[in-house]
Amino acid sequence: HFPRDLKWQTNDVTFRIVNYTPDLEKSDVDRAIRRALNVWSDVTPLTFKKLHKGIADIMISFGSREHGDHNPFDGPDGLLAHAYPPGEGIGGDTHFDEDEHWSKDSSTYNLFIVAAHELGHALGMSHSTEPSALMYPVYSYSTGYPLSEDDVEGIQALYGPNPNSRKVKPKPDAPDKCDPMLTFDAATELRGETLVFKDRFYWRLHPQIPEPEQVLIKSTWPSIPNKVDAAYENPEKDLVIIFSGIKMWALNGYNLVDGYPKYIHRLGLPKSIRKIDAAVHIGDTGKTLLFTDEEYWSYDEATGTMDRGYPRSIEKDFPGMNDEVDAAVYHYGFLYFFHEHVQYEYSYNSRKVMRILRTNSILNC
Amino acid sequence: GPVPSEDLDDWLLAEKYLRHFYDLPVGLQGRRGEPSGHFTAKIKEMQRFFKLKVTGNLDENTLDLMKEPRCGVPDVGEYN
Repeated sequence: HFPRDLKWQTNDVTFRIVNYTPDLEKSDVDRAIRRALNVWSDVTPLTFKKLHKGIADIMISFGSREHGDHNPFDGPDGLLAHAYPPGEGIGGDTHFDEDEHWSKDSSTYNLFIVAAHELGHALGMSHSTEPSALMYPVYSYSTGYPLSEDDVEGIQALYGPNPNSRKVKPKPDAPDKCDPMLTFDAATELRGETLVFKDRFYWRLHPQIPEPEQVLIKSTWPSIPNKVDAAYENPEKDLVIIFSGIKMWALNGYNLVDGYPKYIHRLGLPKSIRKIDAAVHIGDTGKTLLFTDEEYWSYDEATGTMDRGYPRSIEKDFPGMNDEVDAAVYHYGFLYFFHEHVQYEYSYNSRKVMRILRTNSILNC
Repeated sequence: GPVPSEDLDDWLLAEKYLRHFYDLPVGLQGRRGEPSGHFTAKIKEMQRFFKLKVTGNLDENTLDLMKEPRCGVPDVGEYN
């Protein structure tokens, strides 16, 4: 909340859209604003009445640079929008930077998501430190229900719950890297860094920086799904391949490669395979191992074909390992397999498990 | 020697960011290379907010985050 827990003294708040961005149809703007207000009215007794002239509690407008409130915007990116806490005059007013491009999808800044955040301020919410919260200050595109537990608790502390509607199921918070039961969705190298994917987030591990950085997948790659199944780096091609369901994306550094997504069956996997659990490239052999359920496949990067005689059993070929794999990376002759909350350090040369560690020991826990 | 321009850009970006979002008082940022105690304290406050490693230095993670598109409302205190 803002200092003194600023809030509207009535539950019936008025709003007015003073002008419109040329980036979207007027009806799209109206819809985005109404949806954003509904996010908050769904969980409180608040109601929002639209005015078409005169002064409303929440005056919504689009402007660029200095736009009349001595809090200038800064051109494209950077500051996207701002809003004032509840109160007389400018209180509650919400301004969007017209130098941004506003969209109704993930292509540029999604107006609904930014409006839901800014209208949270207009109702008395301040910023959240929870990366998964709607009121987190940094923009990130995501689909699905926008409010986290932190958001719901915050707004209901000001206005109480909605007496008429069922309890909503908030968006889950960010995964805790030191949760002893943490499991990984995927892991890969990327130009000397290690990326570990979990739910809608990934941790970025840099060899010289002990503390991993947690980032929303969508804030780096808006077009990649929120759930990554597997990933691997082919350093010879300077590419990282990301798998989700039956599709795969290619990254060159942090940029998406054109022509993707493609279907995983292009690699030579049978149509019966609907998901890859883990993937890892073995630099010494030029082979990429793809793990699905209790089996694995070997893909020859040079010829772009699946090796013959596969799939083979994981348990048989990697003695001492579990029979399924969540994620895998390869470092200097060692394969690191992650399965549930256990990490196996497997020597590729002597073909045996050398150490067993906790999964999140890689995250400086 | 001349200050490498990207260092100076980062310094100015950080100064503007901390003034806007963390209420760094004008004129109390010190000089690039000799940050004032105020400046260092505000960097730590921002690093704590974003759950970064609290170093008080303008390290890579901290600068990366300062460059992310975001809401214009400050992370601390009142906004009027």
